Amino acid sequence: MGKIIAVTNQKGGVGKTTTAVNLAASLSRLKVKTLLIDMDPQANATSGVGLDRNKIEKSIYSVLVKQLPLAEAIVSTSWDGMEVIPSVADLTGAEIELLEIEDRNNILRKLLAKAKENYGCIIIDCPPSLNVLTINALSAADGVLMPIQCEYYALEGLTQLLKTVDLVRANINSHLGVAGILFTMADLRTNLTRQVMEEVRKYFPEFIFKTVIPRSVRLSEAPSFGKPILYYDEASIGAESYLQFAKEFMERNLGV
Amino acid sequence: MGKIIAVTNQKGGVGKTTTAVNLAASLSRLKVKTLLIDMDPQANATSGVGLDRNKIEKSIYSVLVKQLPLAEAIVSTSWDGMEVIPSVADLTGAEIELLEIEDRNNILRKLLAKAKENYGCIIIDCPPSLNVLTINALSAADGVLMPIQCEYYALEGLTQLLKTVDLVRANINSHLGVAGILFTMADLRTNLTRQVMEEVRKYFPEFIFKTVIPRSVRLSEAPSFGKPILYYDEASIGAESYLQFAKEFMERNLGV
Ligand SMILES: Nc1ncnc2c1ncn2[C@@H]1O[C@H](COP(=O)(O)OP(=O)(O)OP(=O)(O)O)[C@@H](O)[C@H]1O
Ligand SMILES: Nc1ncnc2c1ncn2[C@@H]1O[C@H](COP(=O)(O)OP(=O)(O)OP(=O)(O)O)[C@@H](O)[C@H]1O
Ligand SMILES: [Mg+2]
Ligand SMILES: [Mg+2]
Repeated sequence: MGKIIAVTNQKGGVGKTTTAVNLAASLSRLKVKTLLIDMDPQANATSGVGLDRNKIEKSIYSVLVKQLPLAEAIVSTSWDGMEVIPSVADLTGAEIELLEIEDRNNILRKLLAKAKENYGCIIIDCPPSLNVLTINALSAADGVLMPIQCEYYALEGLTQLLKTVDLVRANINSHLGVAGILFTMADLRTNLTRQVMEEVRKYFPEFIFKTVIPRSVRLSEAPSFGKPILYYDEASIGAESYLQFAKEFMERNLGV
Repeated sequence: MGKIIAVTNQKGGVGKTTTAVNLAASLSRLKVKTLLIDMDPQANATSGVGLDRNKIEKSIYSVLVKQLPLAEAIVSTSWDGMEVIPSVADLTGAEIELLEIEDRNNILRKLLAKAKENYGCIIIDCPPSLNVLTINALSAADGVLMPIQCEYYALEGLTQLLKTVDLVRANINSHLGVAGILFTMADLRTNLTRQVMEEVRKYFPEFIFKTVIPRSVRLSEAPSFGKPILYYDEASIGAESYLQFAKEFMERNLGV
């Protein structure tokens, strides 16, 4: 039975998509069959794995709003063991379109109940907000993975984010756990990075992954080629860090 | 009569807050009386100017949802000629709470009609989404200022953003103009930065500001001291760039 992980942080630009795409690719490389779901209308994860978001006909939008069966929206990628449900810009309207639907916060959870049996891990990339799309992901998830940029504004949002996780656990999904906090874009030469890491370690020591993802331009180049870092530049520090992170993630969250 | 500018981009982490705070500070230094409005529930602009978001009693939330008169939510900052309407986390619920309110997209425009006479420029910092808060800002605005990080995912979102501006102009606010596109976090040593800039210059040459904001760690340190860069490290490249940008912005948008 696979685990469902929501990659979320309402702070923008902290590395949610980069983490979702590269964790999915690294897990599939380590023989864990993985499904990546793009729940962001920006559809960055969709283009990050080489799909053209302007040519997508079946997406998570069709599944959530137009009742397309989930299995019909799943597409394979160029890499073994990694499948994707893409997103489209129409998803922006989901907040309003889902208002009339009964039990709108739990649509995704019900749809994934069966799919969970076909994968070792399902990873959901969330938009930078605490709206109905993110709530659906948190309702369906076994664990929350929170990337955090080593910067001051990102630090400010962390307490708010953990409060939201507690609220969802209390009201919507009682078994929602914390998969962990991952430091991203870390530049250990700066005081700011070290200060932010120290601060987070002080308040949430039990949640932090040992692996830290360094800032590396190769990581931000890879999406323009539609590839995870592992397949764009396997020898780069970005590829090594995400592979190492995937191994730590498997130990902590998948029990392997 | 002052101009109202919405700083927006649905892509997260592109420098919206950093631009809103530092443009407001630079304009007030250049003797333009400025009001900064924080429309983001993350309340980063609020803490970026030294206010404690946990101690705010009157905010943009009280104005939009609880009908507090706008003038009562305005607070002064430590710097002459710069005032602020802070935000709070409760604003997250505004999407749902405003649903019952008549003409919910135009609340802010009506409220600012009078306030506009008291300032040379009103700057609105938007959240990373195209929700009712951003629509309210675009409905009230004379122009849209779009920060864009010199990275691939940020480039992808630009076309979508300009489509949204056209939609708002056609349906909600016929005189909404484009204040401009500002390159942020530019690292001219990397190919990626140069490629993204070339791409944007090819498609939207008439919108781009000449001033480019470089990546500089001092800019990301300033918010942890609750100060705009001008008052944190006036001699830094970040302070010079935003002051230079404010001068160009005044020429293009305020007609001075
Ligand atoms: N470790 C890293 N080193 C360098 N650049 C990175 C790194 N991780 C992410 N980036 C780049 O930083 C930008 C922000 O990352 P990303 O888009 O993954 O964040 P996000 O949290 O998904 O953003 P959003 O809030 O818009 O969904 C992207 O341009 C990405 O390529
Ligand atoms: N020119 C720059 N050089 C270095 N760091 C920067 C620069 N501009 C912004 N930053 C930092 O990058 C991060 C993202 O910037 P900021 O928070 O202003 O973006 P935003 O678009 O407002 O994000 P959100 O989408 O969450 O509202 C912040 O930690 C900020 O301090
Ligand atoms: Mg993303
Ligand atoms: Mg912001």
